[in-house]
Amino acid sequence: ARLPRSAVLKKILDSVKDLVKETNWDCNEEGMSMQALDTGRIVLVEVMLREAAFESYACEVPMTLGIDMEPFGKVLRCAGGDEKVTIKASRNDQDHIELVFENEEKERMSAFELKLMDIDGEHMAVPDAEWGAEISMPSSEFKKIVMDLAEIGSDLTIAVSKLGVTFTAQGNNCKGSMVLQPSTAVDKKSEQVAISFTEPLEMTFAAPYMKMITKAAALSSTVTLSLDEACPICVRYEMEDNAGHIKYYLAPKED
Amino acid sequence: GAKQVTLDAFFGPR
Repeated sequence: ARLPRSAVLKKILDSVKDLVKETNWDCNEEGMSMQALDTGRIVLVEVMLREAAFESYACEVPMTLGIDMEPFGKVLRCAGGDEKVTIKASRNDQDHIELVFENEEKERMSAFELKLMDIDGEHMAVPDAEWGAEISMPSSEFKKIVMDLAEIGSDLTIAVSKLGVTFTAQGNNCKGSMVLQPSTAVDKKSEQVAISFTEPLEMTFAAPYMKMITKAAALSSTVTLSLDEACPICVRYEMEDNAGHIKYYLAPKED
Repeated sequence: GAKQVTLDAFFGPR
């Protein structure tokens, strides 16, 4: 698998490393994907890197690569953001993968080997939900709202109604709420706030987990929040050009 | 305050 720039992989790692220490990457002809739970079983993260993300991608036989995120992060930090990354896994000796970073103009090449682990990762079945509400908005705006309100209180309530979407945080000595209305004024798609809902709803989540989730804003300029009172929230970041996505499912807090 | 639920209340093993 060859990525034109290591930046995407670095951003993906940054988006999951607080939640997941080690995980299996499933490789098949479609691409590379992973699904992992945090230790508290409160958030599930799914990453899909489709073939379209790669400059070249070949997978003769489906493989599962057990990766420890810590050493993987250390190796990736040796790659310049603009360097090409090639990951090779051999079907003959499946105890390691090779990573090669190439910097074209500087004629520099570095090679690493990463030991693979035997991880009995359990996969969870995530049913396709009919969502009560869906919000798409700039990922940077969602990140700022979450980071700001997380300072106000540890519970983040998201309410959808005809008023728009209201984010509320409640602390011991302060409370704050921010209301976003659907924005049709702006023309740039990535700046728009779109809200659709079948009936008003309100759900509460742990702000510290939502903070970790917003780190994936580096991967996509827009984020989609899908809510339904019977389900965990789905926070989805779609990468450009159908390269793939990162999705988080966060369980709610309930009275 | 509200009590945190885990994903096991919503998702089963595949």
